[in-house]
Amino acid sequence: MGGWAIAVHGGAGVDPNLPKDRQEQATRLLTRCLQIGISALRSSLPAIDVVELVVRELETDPFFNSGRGSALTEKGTVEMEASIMDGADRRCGAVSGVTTVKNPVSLARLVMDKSPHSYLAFSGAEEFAKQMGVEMVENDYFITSDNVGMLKLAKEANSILFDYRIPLESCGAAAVENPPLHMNGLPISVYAPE
Amino acid sequence: TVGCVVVDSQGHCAAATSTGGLMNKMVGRIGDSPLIGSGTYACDICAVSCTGEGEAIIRGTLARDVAAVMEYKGLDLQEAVDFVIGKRLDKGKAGLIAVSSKGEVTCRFNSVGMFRACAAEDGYMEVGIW
Repeated sequence: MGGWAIAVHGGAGVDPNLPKDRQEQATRLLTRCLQIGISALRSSLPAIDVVELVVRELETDPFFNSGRGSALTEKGTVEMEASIMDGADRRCGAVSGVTTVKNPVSLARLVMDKSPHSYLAFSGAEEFAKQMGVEMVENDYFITSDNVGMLKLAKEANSILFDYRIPLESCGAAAVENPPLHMNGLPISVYAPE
Repeated sequence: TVGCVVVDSQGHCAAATSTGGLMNKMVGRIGDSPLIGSGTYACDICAVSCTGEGEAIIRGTLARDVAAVMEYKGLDLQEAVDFVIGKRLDKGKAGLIAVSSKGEVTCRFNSVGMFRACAAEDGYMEVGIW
């Protein structure tokens, strides 16, 4: 047996021009969440509890694209999704289209533990959340001013984007001057790092 | 998208992924994150969480593929992750984090960067973006 191990991620496709202060903010958040997981492992919590605990923390912080700080739909609303899987017996739970559940990963865990199914979506997931008594909030809790701005940019570009936060100087005219890398057919500068 | 993978001191693996999806997406769009086998997978061999171009991750069944090549091709965790990112992404950009039941931990991405942090009981720790 090799001992415990943990990894955390906050998303891929980072703008290479991400400002230093944003990089530092990201690394501080990742480090904090990693330490939460390490403490839980040292307390002998099982793996399934640790992953839920860490992802809840990431969902609550608005920096990355999950929970609070989620990307917006074309209508300016938030629709979140999450999944969780326990490798010991391959039980799993997933939710999609949740709009008022504060921590979607915990709802996914409840689907796994408390329902006869593996995946619930939209109104069924919301109804299950009410039955389970999970913490629920208004949809605008998840919406940040940064993301409202990004949606505006996306609509102007008539594109669907990864939700990455970018400094304004990395898009628009500045991006045109330095030919950008491309991802998903679009210049990297229109993507905001998560 | 955010995710976490863990192997505990009993050798049990688990994975979780959560996301708001794509900016300006259609209402009702479902990505890879809630799809078991695509964005998230865990079994008795490993646990994987993916992030990136969701449609490419779905096409490649990325998370399950890591476990499958370990199981059927006998690759170790790093070899499996390298193989999947290198060969199974179909020109898409993505990354993943993974742990094995033996206590290994790794990440790999073919995008410009990926926000990630890893640690192991032997004292290894890394936090990175690029």
